[in-house]
Amino acid sequence: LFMKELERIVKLYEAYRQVLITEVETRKQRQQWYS
Amino acid sequence: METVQLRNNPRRHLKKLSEESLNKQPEEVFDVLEKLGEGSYGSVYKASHKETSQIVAIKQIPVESDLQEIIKEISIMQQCDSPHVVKYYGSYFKNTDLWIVMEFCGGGSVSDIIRLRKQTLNEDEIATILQSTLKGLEYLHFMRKIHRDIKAGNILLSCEGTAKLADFGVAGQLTDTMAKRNTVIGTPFWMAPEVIQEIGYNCVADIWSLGITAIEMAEGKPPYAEIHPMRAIFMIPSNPPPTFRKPELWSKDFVDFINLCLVKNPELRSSATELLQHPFIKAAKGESILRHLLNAAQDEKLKRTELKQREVEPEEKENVNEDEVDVGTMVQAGGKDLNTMKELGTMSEGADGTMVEKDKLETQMGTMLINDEDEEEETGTMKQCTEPAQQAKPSFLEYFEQKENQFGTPEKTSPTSTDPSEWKIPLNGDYSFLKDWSVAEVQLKLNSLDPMMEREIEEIHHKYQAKRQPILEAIESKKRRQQNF
Repeated sequence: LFMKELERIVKLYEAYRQVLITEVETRKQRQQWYS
Repeated sequence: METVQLRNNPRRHLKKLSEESLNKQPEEVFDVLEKLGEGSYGSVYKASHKETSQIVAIKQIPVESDLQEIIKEISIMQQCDSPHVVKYYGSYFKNTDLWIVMEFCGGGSVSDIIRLRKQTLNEDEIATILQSTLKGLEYLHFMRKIHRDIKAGNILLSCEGTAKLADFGVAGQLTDTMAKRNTVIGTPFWMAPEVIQEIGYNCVADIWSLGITAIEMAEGKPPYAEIHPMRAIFMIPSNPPPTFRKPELWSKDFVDFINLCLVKNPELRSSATELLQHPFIKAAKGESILRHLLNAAQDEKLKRTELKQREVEPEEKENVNEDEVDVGTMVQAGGKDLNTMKELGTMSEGADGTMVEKDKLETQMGTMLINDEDEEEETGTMKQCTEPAQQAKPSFLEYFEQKENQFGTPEKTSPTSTDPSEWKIPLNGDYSFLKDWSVAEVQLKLNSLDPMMEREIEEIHHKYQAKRQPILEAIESKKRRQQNF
């Protein structure tokens, strides 16, 4: 149960991490495009 | 009188502390000489047994520590009698501390040696250490005990170079009715896949950890060391078995030995007895080849002690704890590439591209104990645990919230405002609020994810620990009634 709870948190953070990474990348690409 | 044994030299050797000595105050029996370091739950001191002049190690543990684990450690050590397992001599209660007197290993731990010399070990050295360690594991497994935390930090070397298994804080005993345990325990990077998956495991879980330890001795760190341990936990069971970063640097026998240890299916994994017959181990040289290692590590330690003593100026004090924060350059000694330099003080890219600061590694490498025995017993009666986990507010959001409030960001644009509908957004997969953030803000949030996750994991750990508190208190009160044992 503890592992399940940990897994839930890790997956949640992992998903959030991926979103943030993608966001940064997108912004950078957008910036490059405009410049 | 102490129980003593006579060896070739006329000096008497302490075997066990007598009832009489155990009833004395520990200072009457020992001269505490110096602090050796901080253990997993207390400080370790070097001391001299007054009667025999034998040097011993004394672990001083505050009684508020996890007594159950300590008692388990004592009991496992007490039942073992092998030159490859650290010996236990006796224990004392002194004020608020429990003193555990055990065998002193002058060489220190293998990881200390690597760290002090800033150099990984070569194949000959590794083979010799592995041979001794395998003898210890063979004995332990024969006694139906699992160490559960094999790593370079828990393999101690005597002054002669004999490797001894230490730190039995998380060791377990297999009984006939419980041939396989299902407690997640150990240090994440060294943990066998079946241990992580909680599908039950036996003694060969230690063999997996030994394979990881061999890589650690050769490369200075275990596989996935750059990755957050909680993420590594999910990668170990799903990825193929790890191997060397550069297998071409190592001999065929060594690579084969590692491959035999790191077999994912525990039923197909070799036992300690089988591995002792492996050509890599059979060809191991005598312990004398470790002499130069031990001497060099000792010299380095002395040098550092002297340096510490000299550094009295306040501005220099920041550098005093070199031992703990030392992340200097490490030379890889193994393989053909003797001049390979490894930077440990810089950022490195993990397998998934996430950047992790290496000097955080030490704090991430601690032994973790999940779903331990008490909880196993409790799960049968604790109904609420079987219900779906409550969707708690992730602490990274709380963290952002605090940050936003600190900087006075208007609530309506803040993705982490106190409005529950807003903090739920990431949980629902709607990340449109990100548009309101600058790149710097997104980057800031990204950087704070790992510490936030660690904090949250820590909180859960505490929550589970709290369940065990009443049991620990009962043990403590029992122990208090009994001054020494």
